[in-house]
Amino acid sequence: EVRSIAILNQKGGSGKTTTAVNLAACLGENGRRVLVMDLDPQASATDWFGVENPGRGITDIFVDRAPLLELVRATDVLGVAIIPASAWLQGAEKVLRWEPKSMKILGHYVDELPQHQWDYMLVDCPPTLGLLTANALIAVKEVLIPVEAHHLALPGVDRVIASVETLRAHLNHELRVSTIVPCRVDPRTRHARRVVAELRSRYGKLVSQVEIRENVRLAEAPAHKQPITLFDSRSKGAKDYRALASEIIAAERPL
Amino acid sequence: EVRSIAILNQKGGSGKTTTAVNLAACLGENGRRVLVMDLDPQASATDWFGVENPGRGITDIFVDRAPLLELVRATDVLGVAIIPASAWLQGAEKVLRWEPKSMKILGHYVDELPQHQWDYMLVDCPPTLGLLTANALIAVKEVLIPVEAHHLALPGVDRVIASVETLRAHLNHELRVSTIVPCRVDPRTRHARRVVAELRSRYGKLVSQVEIRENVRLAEAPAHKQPITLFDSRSKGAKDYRALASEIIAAERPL
Ligand SMILES: Nc1ncnc2c1ncn2[C@@H]1O[C@H](COP(=O)(O)OP(=O)(O)OP(=O)(O)O)[C@@H](O)[C@H]1O
Ligand SMILES: Nc1ncnc2c1ncn2[C@@H]1O[C@H](COP(=O)(O)OP(=O)(O)OP(=O)(O)O)[C@@H](O)[C@H]1O
Ligand SMILES: [Mg+2]
Ligand SMILES: [Mg+2]
Repeated sequence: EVRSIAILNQKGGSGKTTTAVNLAACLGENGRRVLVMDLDPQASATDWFGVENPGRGITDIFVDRAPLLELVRATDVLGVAIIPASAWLQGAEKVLRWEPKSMKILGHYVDELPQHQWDYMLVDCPPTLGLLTANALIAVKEVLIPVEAHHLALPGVDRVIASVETLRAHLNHELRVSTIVPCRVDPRTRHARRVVAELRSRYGKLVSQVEIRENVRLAEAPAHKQPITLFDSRSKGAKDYRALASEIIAAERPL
Repeated sequence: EVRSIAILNQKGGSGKTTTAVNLAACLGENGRRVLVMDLDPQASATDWFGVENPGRGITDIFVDRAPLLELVRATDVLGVAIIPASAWLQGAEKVLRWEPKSMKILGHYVDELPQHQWDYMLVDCPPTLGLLTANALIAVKEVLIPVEAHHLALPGVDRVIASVETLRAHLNHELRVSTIVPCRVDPRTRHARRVVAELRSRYGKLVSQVEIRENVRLAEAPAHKQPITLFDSRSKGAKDYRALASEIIAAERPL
C-alpha cells in the first residue's frame, strides 16, 4: 500500500518544497519508489524537477476529471516520478466552492491509482489552509509539518494540527500528523536552538530526531534542477535529508 | 493624502511581515504616521505588535461591514497604529465568491478613512493571490514586493507583476508596483548576490537600492513584541530598514 504524506504548513517558506523534493530523492536512493504530487500553483517542485511544459498538470483532475495516472511524469531522479502543478491551479481554487464534495475530488483520484506502483506519495502543498490543502488532507493518511526554526513559525504549527484534527473528525478518520520537522536550523544562533527546544517541549515525540540545518547548497540546488543528492551529495543538506529519510523509513509498518 | 502600499508576494516567507512591521516603525521614527493593516489570517504582524484580543479584527469589514476606523488599535511604537487580523479571516475567504464586488469591499472602507490621519497605510498580505490579496490590490495605489534572495523566489515576482497588471487594467487604474526589495540577503553567499543581480538585471529601477540583509536579530524581535528599532537599534536589521524607509520617503511626491 502506498504511504501517502501531505507536506503541509500555511506558514510561508517553512521548507515544504525543499523537503518534498529532497526527501523524495533520498527515499529513492533507498530503493523506494516515490510519487511527488505538486499541489502548489507556484509549481516550485515541478520547476525543480525540470518538468518542461507541464500543461495544466494536476489542475486537470479538478477541471476536466482526467485520471491521475495520465498526468504522471518521469524525472531524472532514481525512483521518483512527479504529477506536476501549474499556475492553472490558481483557477481551480476560484471555481470550486467550499463544500465537502469539492474537498474530496483529489481523494477519489488517488484511490484509483495502482497501489503497487509506488511506496510513497508526497504531496507538496501551497502555504494556505484552502481548498487545495483540504483536498490533500482528505487524500492522504499522514501529515509532515516542516517548521522554520524562527519565532514567527511557532503559532502556525498548532493551526495545522487543529485543521488536521477537524478533517480527521469529519472527513478522513485515518489522517494523522506523523512528523514535525525543524527546518532551516541555523546551528550558530541561539534563536534557532531555542525555537527547536520549544518545538520539542510542546510536541514531544512528533518532532523528528533529525533537524535540517540551514545550508546554502539546498537553496542553490533548484537553480541546477537537481535534488541535493545529485547537486552536492556531501553537503550538510544531503546528509540531513538522508538522515530524515532513514527516520521516515524506520517508521514504516512491517508487512 | 495617505500613501497606501500593499506588501505582497505569494511566495511564502519572502519577508512581507518583517518588512511591514519594521518599515512602519522606521517611517514612524521619521515622524510619519503609519497605519498597518494586517490582512493575513496568520496574524503575524498583529502578534508582533502585541495586540491582545484582536477579536475578529479586520474580518468584520468582510462579514459585518464595520467601519475600519473602529478597528484601529494603538501600538507602543511611535507613529504606528494597526488594524489587526485574526484567524477568522480564513472564514472570510471561504464565504466570499470570486467576483468583482467581493474584491472591492476593502477599497470602499479604505476610501472612507479620514485622509489626514495617516501618511502611510501598509497592508501585510497573506502568501496567496486570493480574494484577500485582490482586495488589498484594489484598495491601494502601490505595491511593494519583498523577495528572498534565493532561486526559488525568482519566478514569483513575474507572477505578482502580472496580477498587478491585470487588476490595474480592469479594476484599479492607479495601481502600480513601486518597489521590489531584496530580503534576507546573506552577503557571505555567492548565491544571494547572484539572485540579487538577477533581480536588478530583470527589473532595473524597480529594485530598491537598499538590500535587507539576513540578520538573526530580525528573527528574534517578534519574540520580544518589538520592532527592530526598539529591540536592537544598532543591528544590521535596524540599519537596513531605516535605509529602506529613507529611500521610500525620498519617493514621496512633493505637495
Ligand atoms: N535547509 C535550508 N537551507 C537553506 N535554504 C533553505 C533550506 N530549506 C529551504 N531553504 C530555502 O528557503 C526558501 C523557502 O523554502 P521552500 O520554498 O522549500 O519553502 P516552502 O514552505 O515550500 O515555501 P512556500 O510556502 O512558498 O511553498 C527557499 O528559497 C529555499 O531554497
Ligand atoms: N532579514 C532577515 N533576517 C533574518 N530573518 C528574517 C529576515 N527577514 C525575515 N526573516 C525571518 O524569515 C521568516 C519569514 O519572514 P516573514 O514571516 O516576514 O515572511 P512573510 O513573507 O511575511 O511570510 P508569509 O508568507 O508566511 O506571510 C520569519 O521567520 C522571519 O523572522
Ligand atoms: Mg513550496
Ligand atoms: Mg507574513
